[in-house]
Amino acid sequence: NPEITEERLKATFNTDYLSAKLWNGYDKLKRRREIAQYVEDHPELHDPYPTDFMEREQKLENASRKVLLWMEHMEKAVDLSDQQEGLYFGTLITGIDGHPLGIHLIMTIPALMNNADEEQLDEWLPKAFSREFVATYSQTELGHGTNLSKLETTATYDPKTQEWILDTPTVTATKWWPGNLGKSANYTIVMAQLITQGKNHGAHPFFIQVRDEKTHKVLPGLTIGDIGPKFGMHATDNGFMQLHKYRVPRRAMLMRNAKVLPDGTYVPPIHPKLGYSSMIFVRSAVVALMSQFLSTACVVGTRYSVIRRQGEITPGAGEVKILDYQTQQYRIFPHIARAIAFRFGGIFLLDMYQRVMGQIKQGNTEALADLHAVASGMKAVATFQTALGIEQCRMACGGHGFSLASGLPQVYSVAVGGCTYEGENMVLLLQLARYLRKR
Amino acid sequence: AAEMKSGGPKEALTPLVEFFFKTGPRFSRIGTNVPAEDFEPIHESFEHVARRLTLEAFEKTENLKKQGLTTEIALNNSAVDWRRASHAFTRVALARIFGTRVQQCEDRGTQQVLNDILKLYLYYEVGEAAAELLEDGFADGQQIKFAKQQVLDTLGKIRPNAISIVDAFDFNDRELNSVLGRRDGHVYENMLEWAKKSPLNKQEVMPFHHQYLGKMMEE
Repeated sequence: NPEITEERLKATFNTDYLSAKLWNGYDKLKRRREIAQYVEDHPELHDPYPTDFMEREQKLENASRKVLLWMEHMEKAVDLSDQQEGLYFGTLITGIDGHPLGIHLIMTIPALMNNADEEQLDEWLPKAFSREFVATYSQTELGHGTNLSKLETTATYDPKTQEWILDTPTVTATKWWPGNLGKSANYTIVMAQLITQGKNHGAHPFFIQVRDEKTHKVLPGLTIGDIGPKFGMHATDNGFMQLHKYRVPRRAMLMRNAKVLPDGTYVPPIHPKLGYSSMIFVRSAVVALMSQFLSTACVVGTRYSVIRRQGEITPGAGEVKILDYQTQQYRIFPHIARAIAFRFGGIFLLDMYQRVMGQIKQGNTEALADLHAVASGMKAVATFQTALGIEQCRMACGGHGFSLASGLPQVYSVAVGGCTYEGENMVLLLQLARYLRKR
Repeated sequence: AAEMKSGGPKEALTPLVEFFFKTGPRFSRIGTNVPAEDFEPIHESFEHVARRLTLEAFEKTENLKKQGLTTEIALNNSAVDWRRASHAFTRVALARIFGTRVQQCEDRGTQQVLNDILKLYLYYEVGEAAAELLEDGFADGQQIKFAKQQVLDTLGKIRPNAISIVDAFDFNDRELNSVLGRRDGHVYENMLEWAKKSPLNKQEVMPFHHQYLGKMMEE
């Protein structure tokens, strides 16, 4: 299209250099493009027709089909030692609407790595990587989310049988929202109030089986289902779960940090917030993810704004590209800037997360409060401003921004979920405030 | 905040909070005799706002406690102020991280473009923080006007590079999933192709037409 070619010829800089800067170097950029080409070259990885025309069940089936192909093609397409390559490959195949392995890969595996002890890792991690089970992370309840101290699900230790009795004693204790819990997952991490020797030690993670490995039927003692349609992420089966005095072995408790001995003695972690590491990881990762969502919207808004011509600035000079209007620039460009700020902020946070987790493994927890504070603040600001920015880009596309053909409603509905998942934004700002007060 | 009030930090500071204990200028230097491309006055201003809002929220909480409220109620009754402080702190962090990354860019042409984007980001945020900068007289209306004008000037500077900047995000069409945002720019013909795939277009007359609307029109 000559309109867009004309724009590209105006550039005063090397776009590949900037791309490399944004994607962590030329090597990474080259790999992105090779992986994208691989997907293009394999039609079986594509959708049979636009998923926007599919019903929810069709979307879930299509996503399941593609996840299987993603895994089958993985060895040929990506460097398996580079998690980012694998996730990018998956995104190209499944899109942003979610898929049955979403939480397994992004949250459960990191959670196991940070919360399981060496013996537990030996048992579960290889199976998690080879997808012998599909797991999720069950924290939020109908009645409580971010406020872990008030979760109602209990795990009561029975020293006679050396088992945990997991229970959701009320309707509001029902686990609600965990991605892929509804239909796909057969294992899950459960956050529950740990009670032993008559004392409640607060929320701790447990790793439990919830469906039969062969029949995929829900195990006795559990009630599990899908929570229904949502604002976005239509190919994710967010689920609910009730535990009816469900018994699991003592070693179902993830014991890297806190432990319970066979006689029921509680051994506390070196830092009380260590059990929250998975949540902090997701908060850190969300900032970079928001940068991608906002960048996506900016690409659409900017490109369309040089295709669309409407009105004249100088009478008689002909219709201009709408990007020539100052109001259109004001509407889009600040969000390009924010997208880049979030990109760099997200890289900073992920680096900081890796550094702090490394220090914690050496027994040094000093920087955990810093990480928790800055990740909470940035997650809150980035998700909120990303949602605002996508909406501005959508309106910058006029009526066509309302069509799913623009891709903007879909990206908005996924991004805006970030304002409430893994800590509702206002709560996160107040968590940062607590840090500011202390410091 | 307690340590700021008592004169100094009690333990070693992490880079995240060092600025709380800096003595910044009494008035903002934005738009004074400093070049618009020197962003330090903006960082100082954001830091000032974060310091001030944190201290004010702290003082409010303390005053409420002195009036007899419990710590929890005092915190709840000053939570909107604390939210502002948290947002201001995050603004400081994002602005510094962005600035540092741009400085690390080695390619001159790219650094210039990134600098334009950084400039837009910072002055736009000044506009967003205008009320907080004006509230205690740290900045005046002229300085906010200056910042807003910098935003508008920078928009014009970015305009010729806009498509190439968004190209540099390096999203391919599959990832973008947008007919409007197609890399090749062939939007309108593909909008029509996309619409033709709608299941409603599989049949010219919907099977239920005669049962409802058709019947209504006959009657």
